[in-house]
Amino acid sequence: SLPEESGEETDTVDPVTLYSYKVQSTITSRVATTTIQSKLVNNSPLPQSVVFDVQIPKGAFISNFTMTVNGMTFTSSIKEKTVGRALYSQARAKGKTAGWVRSRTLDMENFNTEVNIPPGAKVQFELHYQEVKWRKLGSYEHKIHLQPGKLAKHLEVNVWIIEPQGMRFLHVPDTFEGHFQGVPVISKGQQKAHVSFKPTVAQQRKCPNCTETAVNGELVVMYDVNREEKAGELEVFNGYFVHFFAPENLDPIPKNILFVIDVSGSMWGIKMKQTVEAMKTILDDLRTDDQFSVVDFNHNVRTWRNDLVSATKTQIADAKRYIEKIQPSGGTNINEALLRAIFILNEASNMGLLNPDSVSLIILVSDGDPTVGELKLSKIQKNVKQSIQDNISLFSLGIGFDVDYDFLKRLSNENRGIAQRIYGNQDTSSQLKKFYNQVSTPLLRNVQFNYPQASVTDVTQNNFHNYFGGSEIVVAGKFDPSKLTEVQSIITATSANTELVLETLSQMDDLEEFLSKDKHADPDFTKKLWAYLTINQLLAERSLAPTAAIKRKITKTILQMSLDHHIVTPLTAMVIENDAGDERMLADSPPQDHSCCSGALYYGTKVASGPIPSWANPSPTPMSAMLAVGAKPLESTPPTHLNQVEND
Amino acid sequence: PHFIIYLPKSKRNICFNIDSEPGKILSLVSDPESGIVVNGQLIGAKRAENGKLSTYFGKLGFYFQKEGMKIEISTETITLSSGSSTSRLSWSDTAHLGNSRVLISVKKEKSVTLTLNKELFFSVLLHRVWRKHPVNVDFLGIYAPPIDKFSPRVHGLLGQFMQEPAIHIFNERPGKEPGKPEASMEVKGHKLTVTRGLQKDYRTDIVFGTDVPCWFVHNSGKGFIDGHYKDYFVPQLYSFLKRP
Repeated sequence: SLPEESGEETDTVDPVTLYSYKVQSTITSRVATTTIQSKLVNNSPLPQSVVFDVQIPKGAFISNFTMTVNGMTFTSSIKEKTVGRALYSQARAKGKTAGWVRSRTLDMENFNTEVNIPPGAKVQFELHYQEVKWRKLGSYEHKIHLQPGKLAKHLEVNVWIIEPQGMRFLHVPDTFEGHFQGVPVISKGQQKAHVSFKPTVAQQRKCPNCTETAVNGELVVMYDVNREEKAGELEVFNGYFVHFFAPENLDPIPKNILFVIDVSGSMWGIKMKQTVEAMKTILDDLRTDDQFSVVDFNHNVRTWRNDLVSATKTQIADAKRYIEKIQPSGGTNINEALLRAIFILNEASNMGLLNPDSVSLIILVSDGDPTVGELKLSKIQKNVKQSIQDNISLFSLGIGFDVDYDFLKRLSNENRGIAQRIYGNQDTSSQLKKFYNQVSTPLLRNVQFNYPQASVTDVTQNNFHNYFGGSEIVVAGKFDPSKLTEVQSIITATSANTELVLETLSQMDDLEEFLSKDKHADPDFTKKLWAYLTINQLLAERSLAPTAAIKRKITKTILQMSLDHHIVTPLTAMVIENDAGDERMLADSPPQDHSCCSGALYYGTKVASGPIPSWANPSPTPMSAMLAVGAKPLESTPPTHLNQVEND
Repeated sequence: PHFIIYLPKSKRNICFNIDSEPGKILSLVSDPESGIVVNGQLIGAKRAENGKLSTYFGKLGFYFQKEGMKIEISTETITLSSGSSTSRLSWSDTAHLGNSRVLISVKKEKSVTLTLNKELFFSVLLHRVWRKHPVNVDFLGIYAPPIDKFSPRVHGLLGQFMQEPAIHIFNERPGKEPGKPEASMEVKGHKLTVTRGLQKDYRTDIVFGTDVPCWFVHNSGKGFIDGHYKDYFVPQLYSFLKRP
């Protein structure tokens, strides 16, 4: 019903008119579902090629795509990749393509469809995708890339946020250089918020008489939730539970940190300049309790100091001078560099020079594959795994696209860390700093989530080496409400000065009532979150699988889950076909980073759940002591074998 | 605050009140030999009633010197400091914090139990009042067992009774008010007039409390406690009591 659409007149010079461009996101407890819908009409007397080109966040799962071309509807289904390809080859759609390509822009991937439409024909595209919002540096960031390509008669973006914990703040930064100042309308309640962005055609114009649209960029919504309890928020709904854990008010744990920096020839120029700039700030941010050193490598491996040193002002100044003098040249010997860093940390640990309450981190910054020394990636992986002590976490930052990012991910995931891609541009320095800031404040070590009930199954990774301030650990699982009416969790962890056991109980009745009152709330958020985590973790396990048989088994599980949950994963493809089934398109997922979880800071392990550790049972408890002593028979009072101070 | 002192040998409860000013810190247990301090800081009600401002314990400080641990329990948070680092819990958590020697167990919105070396324990109860109550404020109660784990030098308003004084209560007689008999009590060389009364123990019923019959010592425990109650003021939450 395009003619009925409300909206202002756009110039009709363009043969294809964009009638409507609508984006709607709903976020329910960190689970975001986004729909992008675009309606166009060919006003010219000639057939026209119409493109639907949208960017979706990396790591998002596409769940649905529909298209109506001149009255013919195409709907999508998820198939195993080879099945999908075979179907596609049987009945390719004429004059239509659908694809999905990995984009080289930051954190985004392109989904692209092109159709040829006859004169006067209308076309409607609709894409759905799901993602999980990971907390970084104290907030969640929801980005919607808006690129309608032309002025739209009706442009509308709505973001609905439902967070049962309540929202601490919500902010829509100006990402359009002031062009749309005052256009986003924010309404925020305690637990719900709505951001609406509806620029008129006049507002969309780049300049008063321009036909070009200024809507080309990201609408960003940032928010954080309230956290009353350290033990986190345990939400149970529809047979699944999700547990969000982001404690605050803990002192940072001292860290022993080794920066391993690639200074090979390929780093020459902007990459090195930006790395040096970032390192200077990072070194300044070290705390006095921290210990550090710097290893720089090309075909040779050098160290600023052979041992870890305290992060005093003098040492930091000296390290900065050392880094500033680095001249990139030569090859890349990642193997030797990592082994040297591990040796320094291992030696310090063996000699008792490390604070037993500290955490040890290696941050590798590299822009390329090894070219000198050990070249075989699997051998490097093996060497590192064999040498590294199990209290060290390895984080890898891959600059640019010449680096085998999957290798870095495997390397880090296997050694209690994660990898992140850094884009080699003017922004490299801030990306490096941002990543460092995420891991600069370890608050807890050895964080284990226990759900010691028979009613809880299929728990996602529940053991994490570290917890860093500003982030959030998410654990999910299945729950059988017929066996128990509530879920209990027991988290054990080590903070800077103590062992910690945190208990919490779910409050499912409240949540059900709360969600039922909101039409935008996604009742499947627990299920989606569980599936998202499980599939990503299985993909990472698959990439680290030691045998082909294990890999096959994991593949089978991922595939089945992808089909059950109707999502495109690296093992599935989306077949888009018309009702008659004689025209098909294929949307294949890009070769993805086979590791958990895009955007998440944690890669954990799975361990069996246990009860409260024995040390945490206070002995004797005041109550048991009281009972053990017993009440005096003459008085109907509690036993009084205590001295006490109270108020009337 | 009202104090209920249980004397195991004579199997009697003796009560007294301490009325002071908000901000003052009272020494409850001070044992320099064992390195244990328990102090309580007073807070006031929102306003005075009948010309009198009620005071309550708003903050309790525990210092375990040998373990190098300081624990501050307020009506808002429970904070454990050790060396230069701090761990903080809110009353919204059910949690256990500790190491091999000190254990802090928090029962969400109810109580904190501190256990030292699995043999000495203190219990703190949280009393929440309606936030908009015109007068009352949240406050804390503390419970300690009269056990012989302290050194002979232990003192403080509670600590001094860890070693039981000899008491003799006699000449029970009708009091000025019906149902509140009086008696004479000999303790620490003093002869006092005490009144039979009831005080609240909130361990089993945190809202209404349970009445504990006790002999009430007037004038802020004068004669029953060593010296004057003002002798128990300490400058800091973790100060040992300096004995005159």
